[in-house]
Amino acid sequence: SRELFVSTFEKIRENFRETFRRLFEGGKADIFLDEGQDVLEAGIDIVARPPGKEPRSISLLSGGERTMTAVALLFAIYKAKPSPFCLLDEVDAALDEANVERFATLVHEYSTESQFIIITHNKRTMSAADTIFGVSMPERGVSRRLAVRLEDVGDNGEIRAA
Amino acid sequence: SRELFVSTFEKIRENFRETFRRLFEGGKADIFLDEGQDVLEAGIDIVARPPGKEPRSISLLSGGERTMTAVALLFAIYKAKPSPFCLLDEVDAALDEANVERFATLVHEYSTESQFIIITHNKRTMSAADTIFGVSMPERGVSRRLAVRLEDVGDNGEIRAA
Amino acid sequence: MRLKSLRLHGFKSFALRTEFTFPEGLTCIVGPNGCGKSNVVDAIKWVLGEQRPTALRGSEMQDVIFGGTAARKPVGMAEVTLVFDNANRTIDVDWTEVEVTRRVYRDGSSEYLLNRSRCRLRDLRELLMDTGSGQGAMTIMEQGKIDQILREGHQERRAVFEEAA
Amino acid sequence: MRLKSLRLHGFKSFALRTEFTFPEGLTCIVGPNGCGKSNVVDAIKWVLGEQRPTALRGSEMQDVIFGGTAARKPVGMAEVTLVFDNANRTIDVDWTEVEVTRRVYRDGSSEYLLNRSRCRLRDLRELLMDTGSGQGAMTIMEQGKIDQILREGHQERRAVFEEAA
Ligand SMILES: Nc1ncnc2c1ncn2[C@@H]1O[C@H](COP(=O)(O)OP(=O)(O)OP(=O)(O)O)[C@@H](O)[C@H]1O
Ligand SMILES: Nc1ncnc2c1ncn2[C@@H]1O[C@H](COP(=O)(O)OP(=O)(O)OP(=O)(O)O)[C@@H](O)[C@H]1O
Ligand SMILES: [Mg+2]
Ligand SMILES: [Mg+2]
Repeated sequence: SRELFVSTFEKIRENFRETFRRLFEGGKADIFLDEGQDVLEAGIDIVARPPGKEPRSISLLSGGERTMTAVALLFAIYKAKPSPFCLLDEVDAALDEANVERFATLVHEYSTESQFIIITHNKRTMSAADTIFGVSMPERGVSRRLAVRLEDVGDNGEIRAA
Repeated sequence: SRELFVSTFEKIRENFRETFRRLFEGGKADIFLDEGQDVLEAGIDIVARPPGKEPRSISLLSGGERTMTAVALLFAIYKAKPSPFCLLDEVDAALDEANVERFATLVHEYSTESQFIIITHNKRTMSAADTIFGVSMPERGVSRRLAVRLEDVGDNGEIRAA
Repeated sequence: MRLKSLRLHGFKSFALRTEFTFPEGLTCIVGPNGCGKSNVVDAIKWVLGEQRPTALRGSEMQDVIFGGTAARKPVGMAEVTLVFDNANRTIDVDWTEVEVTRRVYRDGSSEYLLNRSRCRLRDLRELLMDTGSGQGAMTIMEQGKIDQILREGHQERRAVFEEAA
Repeated sequence: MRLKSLRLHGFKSFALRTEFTFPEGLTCIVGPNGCGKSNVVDAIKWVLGEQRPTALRGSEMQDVIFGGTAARKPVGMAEVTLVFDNANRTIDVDWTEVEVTRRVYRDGSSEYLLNRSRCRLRDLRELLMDTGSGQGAMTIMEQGKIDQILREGHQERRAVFEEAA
């Protein structure tokens, strides 16, 4: 229905503005329904401006800035309708350490509301976890699970034998 | 011409088999011209089998395995016709530390033949460099170059003030 | 409603029975390239009803059955079980624990079980539909595709918003 | 033939004259997200003749002109100069150093210079064509797109092979 979509859209929009500002420690982002189309069919446009920079097309953003913007939007949608669990697969791959820090802190907060399962190679992300599972292939081609403690993980994310 | 393409293709194929085996420390990979088509028009198929695993579609490979396979093929093409310089932008993003090690060692060898300019957040990749340039934005939105020594780089790739 | 545990047997690289028990909060899965981490995500998507083999990186559904290694034969069936804690009755059934199982065989035929009795895929889907964990409703950010929502056309992007409405 | 140096002025985030001097061997460029590293790659592609704004992440060529920040005005022109060491006469000209410059203005007009005298884009392209550093011939692996060659159709992939032949 029309009202349901518009009210959900407005909620997501507010979440997005806030989550973006949180992940970028400033800046400004927004989403818009394309003009001239019926609300039930209009496409959705995204603008994002990291702090101190001028607004320009999101295609000109850097790899890490695009990851942070996409994460802000996906979590804005999540917050409008939280799912009981979230699966994140190497979302932090393009992020520098300052951004991983902000990302991990945010996810840690959300994890009190929903269960999070996060695949990562990054030690800072792992340090936000309540539990760490290792997957390895002692026999090639055959996966096994192993318990891993944060102390067993090297600075570069590799699992050292406990 | 027909002979030129076929001989180049065979050279790239041999390079690919060898570079793949080098990056995976084993396994097997190959490229094929699609059957039933003229050599001057046939598409190109790729198969890759990491060591100990069974051959299956390259879509089923993991993120890191796909990076290593793509790098092996792109370098196989490079070796058939070396360009004077190569630009690699965060190629190591999906790689674990063991794979970064093999990648960095390979690139280091090639860098005696061609100039390499590599963008990375990874400290092991940086340690293979003859020179490291930092780029930063002390004034937001305005890039500057700064000289960086390996000792100035934190374990997680961040640049600490010298 | 939350996940309690995931059991894989013969699913992709998990040739052997393997179980993950998920606590509250944040769980990280770590390990070297190619060891099976994303296969765990595929398993969860699959047991919750993913029907497109391409969404699991394959070309047909049988691609998820363990296909053997240089040293071990392929198997004939893949099975994944996901156990939910239903103490809040988020899932509209009388059990405090809900077990969803899916199997696929080499001939392509699939079986679905709800608390160990056979059911149809549509029964599972109806059950999960309003819980936010139906396939399509849960929040998944896939490896290498996080910025897809930025790259998509304005119309494709809308589908994600409509899910939330 | 090798690169000696790269100078950027008004190109994307490089508002100020900035110079990179490249030694032999392996040079790494490092820094935080969004600080300008990939813009350096864009600058090299652009000065060597890249004509598609989308290949530089923009929608029109003027997108590469420094567009200002909250604290600094936009500028009217972007300029990039790439200096080659030509001691081996790989480039078929009589100079031991070859300087290629490209400029673009707000009205979209472009200028090309070869050792500081005006030339046309096609002169540059012909000059660089057999050196392996013509745009399309050099080895570039782009951020987030490394596995594109695996994802491409069999026919699109062929183009890369034909370049090498
Ligand atoms: N049906 C199957 N049988 C056996 N092995 C399979 C099957 N399908 C996929 N695999 C294997 O699973 C591996 C991929 O696992 P996965 O994608 O989970 O890796 P990963 O841990 O996520 O690695 P990365 O860190 O590189 O992303 C591949 O090597 C692939 O060959
Ligand atoms: N015309 C322009 N004027 C000013 N700034 C620009 C212009 N075009 C792009 N930028 C800015 O350049 C930044 C992107 O730089 P770049 O892609 O080089 O980052 P990066 O160092 O590669 O980061 P990452 O590690 O995240 O990939 C963006 O913040 C973008 O706003
Ligand atoms: Mg993976
Ligand atoms: Mg970049």
